[in-house]
Amino acid sequence: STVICVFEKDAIGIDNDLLVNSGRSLETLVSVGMQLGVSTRTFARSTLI
Amino acid sequence: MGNGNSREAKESRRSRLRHKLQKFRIHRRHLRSSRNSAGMVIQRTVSAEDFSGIALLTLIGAEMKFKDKWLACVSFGEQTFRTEISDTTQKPIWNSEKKLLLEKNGPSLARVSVFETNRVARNKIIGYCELDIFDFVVQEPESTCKSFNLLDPTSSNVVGSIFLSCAIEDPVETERRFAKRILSIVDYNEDGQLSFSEFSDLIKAFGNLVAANKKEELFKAADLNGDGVVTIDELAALLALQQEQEPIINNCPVCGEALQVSDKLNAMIHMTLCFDEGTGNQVMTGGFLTDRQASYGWMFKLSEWTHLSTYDVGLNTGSSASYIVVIDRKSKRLVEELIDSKIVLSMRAIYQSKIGLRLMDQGAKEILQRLSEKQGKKMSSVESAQKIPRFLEFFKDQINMAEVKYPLQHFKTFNEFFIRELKPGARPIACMNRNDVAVCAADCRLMAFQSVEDSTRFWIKGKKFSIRGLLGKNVNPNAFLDGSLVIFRLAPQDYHRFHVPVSGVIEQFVDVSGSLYTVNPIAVNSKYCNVFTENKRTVAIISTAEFGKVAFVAIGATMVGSINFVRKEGEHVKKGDELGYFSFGG
Repeated sequence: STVICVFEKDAIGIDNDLLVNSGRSLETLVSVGMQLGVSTRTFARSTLI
Repeated sequence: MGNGNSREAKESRRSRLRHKLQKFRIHRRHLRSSRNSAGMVIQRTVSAEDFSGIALLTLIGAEMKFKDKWLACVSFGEQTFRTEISDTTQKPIWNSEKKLLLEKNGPSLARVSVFETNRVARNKIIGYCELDIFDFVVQEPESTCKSFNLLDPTSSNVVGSIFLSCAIEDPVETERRFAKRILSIVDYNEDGQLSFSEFSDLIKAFGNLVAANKKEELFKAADLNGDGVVTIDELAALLALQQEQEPIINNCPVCGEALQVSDKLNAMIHMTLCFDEGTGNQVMTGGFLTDRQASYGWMFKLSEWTHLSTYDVGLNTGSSASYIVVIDRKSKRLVEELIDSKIVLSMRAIYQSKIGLRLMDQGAKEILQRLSEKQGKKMSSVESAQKIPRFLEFFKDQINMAEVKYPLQHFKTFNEFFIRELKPGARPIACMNRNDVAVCAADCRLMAFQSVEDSTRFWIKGKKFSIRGLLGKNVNPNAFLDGSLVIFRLAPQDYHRFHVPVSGVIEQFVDVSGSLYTVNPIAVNSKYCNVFTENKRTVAIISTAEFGKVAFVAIGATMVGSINFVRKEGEHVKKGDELGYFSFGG
């Protein structure tokens, strides 16, 4: 089984080590709660729902 | 009817059939002798008693005495197969085929039963007949249609008739097809030629160390012009020749069973049927698959989850083991995860070949669904709890019971253990007070791409992959087009609950129906396979202040097709909160 998360374009800056490994077609062993990335912009919640 | 003959007559017919098959073998010997470019004459003694072959039985249709929906079953040896259910009619037509193995001292009597099936009388047997397959093929060598009376099992009255045909497949043709088929499996780029590395993979899967050490020699012998590649036909000829001189296939590359090297024809027939089983290649499929059959079939091999219920399909099989290499983020070290090479080969055969996927017709998808449902029931039974200690032993370095919320005796079924919870704090959440930091949603092997284009360049090779396809037609994809993609792949030993990666509000859940293909990298990396857009899945849309909308897609897979969410639409969720879990089932 697999989970895929899709973020809006340019909404997240994914941690570099994860991107580097993936760019080598290499999966990274991670655990729940480890940092994935940081938001790159702020959204107004009122526009979301 | 085909039964009721005297023993003498039966023996006589068998002798005729053996004679017929022997003629095939003599023809094959001549064929090989004449095409042996080295000028070597192959002497092979074939005993008339060394009988073996494949019979193609076709259930054409029946004439019954009243209208209903009908299905027919064939029982042969330990196996039972069924047709589809007909329309409501007095004259059902099935045209269902099944290949049966005829072997020395093996079963020869087939029992064909016809059932009526409707809401009142579900699958009630109406009539049956028995026929000796050996007799049939001797009497009707050209596979003509033959009628058999159907008898009432309680009174022996005739209740209808059934029309069958049966033919022996030419062993020479079977062997030729087999050689091409097995070699085409490793022709990954399907250019009709095999490189040395493609050839090496195949020899490795045969489980013969001697042959593995000679693979350069074997390859060189076939590569007559020395250009580093050989055609499939050349290699098929070489393989056949080598089999005559010194068998190189010790184990069936499909089911792993040790083959009798002295009985080459039987070994080849075993592998041919093994390839066919469960691929959807045959019209009549095993509606009543036994566990033994299922564990020998392709479908059951098409998942890395297989060994959870069949530990004999071991991952620690020495030379036949392969590895998936991942990098441990914490230790920054490469880790080799064992995977049985037979499973790898099976997956490649189906998922990375156009031919393989063509075989995966609707029937095969249904088998995957049924196997997963069956597995779900099995793993939810009290008896399944007995598997937990062996599972823990198998993954002793990867499952830390100290962080599991409940002690071992708490789990009454394997499925309960599979969806085990962890103690509070067992998974620290990064930057808990900062909602602008997203976290990993599962214990898993992760792939992350800043753009969809990167994901398809480096990882997802299915030609039909798109965000629109992933989210399904009931989710507006506009916000996510050209977005970033993170793939969390869970392995059997992993903690199987998934968590919220970002804080926000769950806007909606959308179920998307689909198949239960494996989500193993072999399938994901196949240009012919589109697991992320064809598998059963549930899409959750989470609205956040920091990341906008985030689509959380939980995708089911072979054996583990049950997707369960523990939060509801409209709920506020905080990153790290448990969101749901995968469990065994369809």
